[in-house]
Amino acid sequence: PHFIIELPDRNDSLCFNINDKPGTIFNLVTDPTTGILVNGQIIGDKKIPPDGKINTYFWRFGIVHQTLGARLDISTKDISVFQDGEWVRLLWSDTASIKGANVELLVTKDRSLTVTLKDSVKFVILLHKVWANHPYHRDYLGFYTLDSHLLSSSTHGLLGQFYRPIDYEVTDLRPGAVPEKPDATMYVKGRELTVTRGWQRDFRRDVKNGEDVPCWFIHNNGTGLIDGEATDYVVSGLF
Amino acid sequence: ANEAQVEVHSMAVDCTVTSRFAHTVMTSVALNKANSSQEISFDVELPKTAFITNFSMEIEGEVYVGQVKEKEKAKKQYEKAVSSGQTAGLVKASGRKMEKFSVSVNIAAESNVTFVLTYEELLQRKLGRYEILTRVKPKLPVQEFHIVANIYEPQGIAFVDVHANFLSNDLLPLVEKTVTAQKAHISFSPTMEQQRKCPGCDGTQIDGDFVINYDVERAQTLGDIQIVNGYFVHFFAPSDLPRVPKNVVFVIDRSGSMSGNKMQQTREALQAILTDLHEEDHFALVPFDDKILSWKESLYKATKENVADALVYVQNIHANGLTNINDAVMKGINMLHSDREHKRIPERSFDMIILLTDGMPNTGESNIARIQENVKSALGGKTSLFCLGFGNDVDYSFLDVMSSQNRGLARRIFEASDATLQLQGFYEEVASPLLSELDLRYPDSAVDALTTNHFSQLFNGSEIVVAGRLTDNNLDNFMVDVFGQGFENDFKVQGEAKAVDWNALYPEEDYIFGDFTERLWAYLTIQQLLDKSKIGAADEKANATAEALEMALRYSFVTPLTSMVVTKPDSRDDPLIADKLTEEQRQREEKMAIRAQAYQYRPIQSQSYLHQSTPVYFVDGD
Repeated sequence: PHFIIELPDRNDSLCFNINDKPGTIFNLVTDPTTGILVNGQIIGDKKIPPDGKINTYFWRFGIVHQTLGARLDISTKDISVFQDGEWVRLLWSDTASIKGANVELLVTKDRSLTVTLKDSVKFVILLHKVWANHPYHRDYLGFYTLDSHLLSSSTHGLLGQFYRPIDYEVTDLRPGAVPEKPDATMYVKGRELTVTRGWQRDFRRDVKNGEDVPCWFIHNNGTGLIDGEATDYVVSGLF
Repeated sequence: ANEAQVEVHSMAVDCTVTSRFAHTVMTSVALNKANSSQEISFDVELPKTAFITNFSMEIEGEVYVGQVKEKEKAKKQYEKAVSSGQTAGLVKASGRKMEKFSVSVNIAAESNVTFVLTYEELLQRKLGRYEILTRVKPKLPVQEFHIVANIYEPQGIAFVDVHANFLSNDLLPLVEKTVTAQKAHISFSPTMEQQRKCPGCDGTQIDGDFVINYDVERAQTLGDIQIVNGYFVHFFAPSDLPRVPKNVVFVIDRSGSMSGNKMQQTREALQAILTDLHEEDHFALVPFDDKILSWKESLYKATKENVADALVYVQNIHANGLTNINDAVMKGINMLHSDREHKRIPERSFDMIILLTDGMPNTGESNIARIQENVKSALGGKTSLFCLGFGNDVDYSFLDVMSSQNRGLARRIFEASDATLQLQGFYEEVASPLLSELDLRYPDSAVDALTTNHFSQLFNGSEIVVAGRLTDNNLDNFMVDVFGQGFENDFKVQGEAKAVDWNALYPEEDYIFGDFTERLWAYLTIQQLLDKSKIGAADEKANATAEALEMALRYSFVTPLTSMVVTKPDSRDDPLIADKLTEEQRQREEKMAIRAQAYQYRPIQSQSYLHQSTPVYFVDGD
């Protein structure tokens, strides 16, 4: 999966990829103060593509809001919501909305799920539907945090750590391995990293083709940009 | 448009300088030789320190004149033009010193068009000379081409130098220069054949900067005061004052973004600057990133040994980390204050901080308004702060305001191979303070609408200019006092100013634009009001803005508050707008151009994301 951190104040974005063995569960957001947890599990392609490159994607997200007593289990198959002591199951093939006291959900048929957790966070999960008979690829999900300003400053996780401002400087733009993707030096968190100007896709407006977001790409699973290593974010269960 | 179908009859640059106030008229006459109508464009460049005052186009006997209007009102017309698909802005930044004015107009078959652009500026004395810069770029040889400058300086002309980067050995003798005691005449008018790159070629070798440098005589310590038509102007730059020792703290950004050329050029510039320090000066070095370092914990006298030690230290400044401007400047201020308190620096000496940075503060205190407050409050109006903004990532207005609030000035350092020289050049301008806390006083009963008459410092090679309106139009003389603090003693000089008889000085001239002193006063007043509108309390800013706007409209100056509306004959409802760019707008334009170059592959779709205000953090698959 590719991660994008948009920085509108700087007219810029940062991006990195995180890959691991299919089945691995990563923590994306943890806010101990508000009791919010978002974990995601990755899957790989159906079989190894001819180029030998194993691509992984998120296919399932587990979301918990302890204070509100809400729990969501969202996969490429269906959406389950635990609220007010009972589970409700929604299908991607329906357009539906649920407006509870603490949780609001809006499912746009075969496309997206918008979730608003009262006084805490708003996000969108996109469903990427792949042709069922595709020899390699499977359906997968994208997770977009739209509003996180009510979360606490102790929020962490692969995405959550970036809800706070990040300071960095980029300099020494120079030709990279690919002519249209120059390299540069980034100074961030006291480290000096070689980064590459590239772009990643935002699928919110066009779920099929996406729209390119230019960004500074941090190599090696975001090493140097993220706190610690990607493996530090591996968790044992979805909830 | 179609060069073969356009004949440029003439291109003329006529510049008249009267007591440093330059009035330049650029005229071009072109003929559409085609048998159908076509667009003819007029592209000229003017110094960024100049204000456009007039523009006209004469087409088929009818003259279309630009009108200076309040920017907001002009903008409404501009927006209408933009919404109808017109490209309305006529002025763009062009290099470090110039801006480009471009207009094109549809001309009928076999018809002429005459373009006339007029601009005015007060020439600033830097490093002991004034500069008149003219940039000419005719695409083809022109039937009648000339650059003519007439300089009238009643104070007396010390020297005049002329050079141009396109002047080959063949063209050099064509520059005529006649200098008498109080007048200089410079002209350059090559024939069409002489303009050609080679015999029979279409191309012209006239392409580049034509530069005139001169200085005036400075016989009187009081300076030169001229009274003309109810206005006076006082030029003050005494020639024989000893320099005041200075105490300078160099606060040098060495954050990660300075790495590479910028850091190397800074090291080179510091080597030269430190070597040039006078032995009686004191200095300190405070390199910073997110950590604040210092060469020593206080200022040291610029002895040979100390300078040699500092030179070694400078060689080892390397770029790394983030940018903590607040704490670095505070460290410099504390060093200066502590040394003053403990009398480690001479009592009669000049304190200054030179901050060099290439980026925004992004660690420690990063709120720029709070940094400005902290610095202003710590300096307490006693020390001058000069800021050098290196490259395009720095917020120039942040540095500009911070310097203006603290008796200093800001300067942009452009990223280029000559950045070392730019840094040295700036240092040279402020290296030799002559006087501090200068007051120029005139009889209250005789003058009003005085421009700034208190200056925190006078540097060698520069000049102080004060202008005002006389309350009595018939006044021919009045007393002038100048007070300041010099080396060892206070500086006091008093004298009587007398109106010059311009007819006696220049009997052969029928007319030398008679209201130049008034226009000089207006130009200077507007510039100072524009500076005031950036600092101070909200009501002071608003008053300064309103006053500057009123004067710009009255004197027809295109300033950052006004625009010139130009109506073309073929688009009466869609006027074009000539604006004055601020340094921040120029920087933004350059930054965008650089980004467009560096990231030209950036897909267009991404534009929509650049404008959103809420950040989105996401993870997805390809």
